[in-house]
Amino acid sequence: ECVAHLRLLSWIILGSLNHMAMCPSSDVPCHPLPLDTSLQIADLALVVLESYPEHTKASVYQMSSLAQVFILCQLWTIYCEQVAVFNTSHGDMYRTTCLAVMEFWMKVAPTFIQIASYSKSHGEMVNLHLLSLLEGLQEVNSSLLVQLYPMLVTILYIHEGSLSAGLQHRIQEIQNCPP
Amino acid sequence: NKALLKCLQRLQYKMGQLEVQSS
Repeated sequence: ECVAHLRLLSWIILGSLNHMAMCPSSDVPCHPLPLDTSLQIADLALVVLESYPEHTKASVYQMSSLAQVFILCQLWTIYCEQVAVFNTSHGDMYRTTCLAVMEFWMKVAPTFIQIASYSKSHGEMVNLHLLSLLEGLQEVNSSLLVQLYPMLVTILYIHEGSLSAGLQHRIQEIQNCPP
Repeated sequence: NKALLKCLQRLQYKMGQLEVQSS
């Protein structure tokens, strides 16, 4: 049920972002979720992540739940930033946005660390999702990436010795091109 | 906005795949 909520929430945020991207000069804002719901959204993500198994091999359902959580995290981060861009006339808006996003990530990041720490294969799976998320934020030139990177890079290096050359190259690419 | 739309399209594709998996 929580995964269904999470999926629905992701589609709502995606719809809102599509509206913002396609109608940037629209006078009618399409911001269905206030930024102060950040912690509630993080809570929902955590409930889904709690079902992730520590010792046994994850089922396809659990693996897709993990992917779904990462997609929600990416969408929420981009959404917060776009809402801030829309409200650039309000001086404190950027600060509020940074706060909302950092609070969100400070809540979910420890669980990603925990899952990545279970084993090398768990770590690799988390790394693939996380790198894709970071690359996505870089692609949209997210200024929040600079704030988030120091926190999230620790997850990438949990199993530092076993990072594949491909992953190391992708991490380096992100470090080389700050937004 | 082009970059944002491209990124959203990719996420939409991934979400679509996950919907198929879950159904």
